[in-house]
Amino acid sequence: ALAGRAIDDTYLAELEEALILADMGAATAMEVTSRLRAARGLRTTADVQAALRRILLDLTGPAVPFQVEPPPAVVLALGVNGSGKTTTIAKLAYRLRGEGRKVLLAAADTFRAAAIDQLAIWAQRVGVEMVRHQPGGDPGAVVFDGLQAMRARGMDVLIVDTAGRLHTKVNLMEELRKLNRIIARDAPPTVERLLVLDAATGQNAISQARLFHEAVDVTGIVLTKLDGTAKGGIVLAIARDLKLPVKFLGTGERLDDLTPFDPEAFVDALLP
Amino acid sequence: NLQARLGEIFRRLSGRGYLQPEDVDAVLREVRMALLEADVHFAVARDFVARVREAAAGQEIWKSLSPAQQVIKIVHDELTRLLGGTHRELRFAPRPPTVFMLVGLHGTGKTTSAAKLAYHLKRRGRHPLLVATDLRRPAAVAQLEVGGKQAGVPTFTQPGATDPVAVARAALEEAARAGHDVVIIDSAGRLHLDEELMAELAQMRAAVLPSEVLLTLDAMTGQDAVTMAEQFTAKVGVDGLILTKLDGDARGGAALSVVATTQRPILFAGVGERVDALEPFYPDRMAARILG
Ligand SMILES: Nc1nc2c(ncn2[C@@H]2O[C@H](COP(=O)(O)OP(=O)(O)OP(=O)(O)O)[C@@H](O)[C@H]2O)c(=O)[nH]1
Ligand SMILES: Nc1nc2c(ncn2[C@@H]2O[C@H](COP(=O)(O)OP(=O)(O)OP(=O)(O)O)[C@@H](O)[C@H]2O)c(=O)[nH]1
Ligand SMILES: [Mg+2]
Ligand SMILES: [Mg+2]
Repeated sequence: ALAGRAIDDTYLAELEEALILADMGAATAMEVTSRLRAARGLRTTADVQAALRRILLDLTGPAVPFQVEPPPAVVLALGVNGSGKTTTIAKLAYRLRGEGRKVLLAAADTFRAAAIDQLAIWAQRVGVEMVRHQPGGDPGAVVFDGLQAMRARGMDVLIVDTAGRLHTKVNLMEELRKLNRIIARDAPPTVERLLVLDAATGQNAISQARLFHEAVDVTGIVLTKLDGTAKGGIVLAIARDLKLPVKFLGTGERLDDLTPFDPEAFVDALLP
Repeated sequence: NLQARLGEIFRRLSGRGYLQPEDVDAVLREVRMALLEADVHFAVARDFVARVREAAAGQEIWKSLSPAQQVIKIVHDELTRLLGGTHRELRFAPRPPTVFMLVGLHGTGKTTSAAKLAYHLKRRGRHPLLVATDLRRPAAVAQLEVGGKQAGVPTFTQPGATDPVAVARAALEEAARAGHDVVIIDSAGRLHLDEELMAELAQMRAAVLPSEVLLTLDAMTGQDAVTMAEQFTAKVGVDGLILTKLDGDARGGAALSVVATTQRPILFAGVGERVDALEPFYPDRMAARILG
């Protein structure tokens, strides 16, 4: 709708509205429009679109690929309740297995009702083994056993599921730090700590990202449920403030609904 | 915070002794920014600020001794009015059983809230039956059964079933047979974009005639809340809302956006993962939270 327009105040106000509606947040949206206003030599509408695209790509930064080399690699999935961690782990396992890697899962959500059962069903569907303890048990013990099994069985990747937790719950964040320390003590050559974030989340995602990053040093974001109507613009605000890269997009409930993050495709989908 | 930012604006103006239209604009711009930061929908924030402008115009705040505080009070009162204006109690059927149906996007807290609602009603002397109609999500039925055990309430399941609407119908028959006066139906998460699944919900509603179709809304939802809620309301029908995960630090502006655009009340607040973590919704507390 903005593609054919001259770059006047009305255009900039409408652009700001579109960016806010995409959950970029007022601050980031205003920064984008002020950078566009300051841009020189924009003669045609194509120039304006190209300049806007460049500004947004500058915010996302280049693609940072998901790393599982050299093996054995450990992937820790973390994030607030209901964001899509367990389902994302199933999709990752499916993808990695498709690459010929030996994948093991660890069901370290020992708290939520039927969480272990949920991951077990996915493990069976994907065709991978899973380390599990009793519900209510110590998640650290599951992580520890997962790491042992990973080494003993010569696995290429261990993916650890954790319980959803609100970043404001101090004791739960300390539990997550503990799980991370157990992994660090094992010292695997490669570790990915993925923050799984629902694309419909608003500005609270920034404080989520900040607190999870402070707790365990997040290496990447998986942005889920992009098959909905939310645009997930919040990852640009997160990139701007914390420099955290998006590594995958979740686009549905099936095993193959996981795509590596492509900044250009994402920005093109975001552009009004 | 907003009080400090408004205080700063009024301090700069106080030396001047008169107010320009752009000064009023500056104050209202800060209010709008605060609402957007709280995830209030863009259009809802714009309309809300217009109402504040009108409310403030008649009140001579600009000459008051503490204008910043007075603006905050106007905003807080207007937020409380909007959030609470549709307030009412949960509705029960004239003859039992009363049916409640939980609907909403993936991961918003339907299954957890169903068990919480069962616990809440059991404590008030009712005999609820939980109904597991999410046949798609792995271990969803098991998850509701655990919740039911925590609530001390039975859960109706049909192992091997493939039609959620048929399960809901069968649950009503069981409720009549076993003397349950309340039936709480958990449904599978779904997108408002998914026409087939929205039609399935509409079909379920027609089959069991709920007194309340309750939409769960995650308190951290951003701008998308309005589109989602409008489409659930249009395609399925929504009677009320449950605002979940309020035990976090999300400002929760989506609550204002959804109440303002759908005119449906928020009936409960989810404030934790345990089965007793369900509270009534307090509009004035929510107003203060949105204002930050
Ligand atoms: N449409 C859609 N649904 C998704 C996507 N990812 C996950 N879901 C759904 O979101 C819901 C929650 O997913 P889970 O994997 O259980 O989320 P979680 O983060 O593990 O939840 P907790 O462990 O309870 O914190 C499920 O219904 C999933 O099918 C996605 O990319 N698109
Ligand atoms: N902290 C907190 N967590 C909650 C609250 N309500 C639900 N949860 C958690 O949010 C996650 C998702 O809850 P579910 O009840 O599985 O959500 P759902 O809507 O049934 O998910 P789907 O069936 O996959 O669509 C779980 O980890 C719950 O424990 C709440 O009020 N506070
Ligand atoms: Mg999970
Ligand atoms: Mg559920």
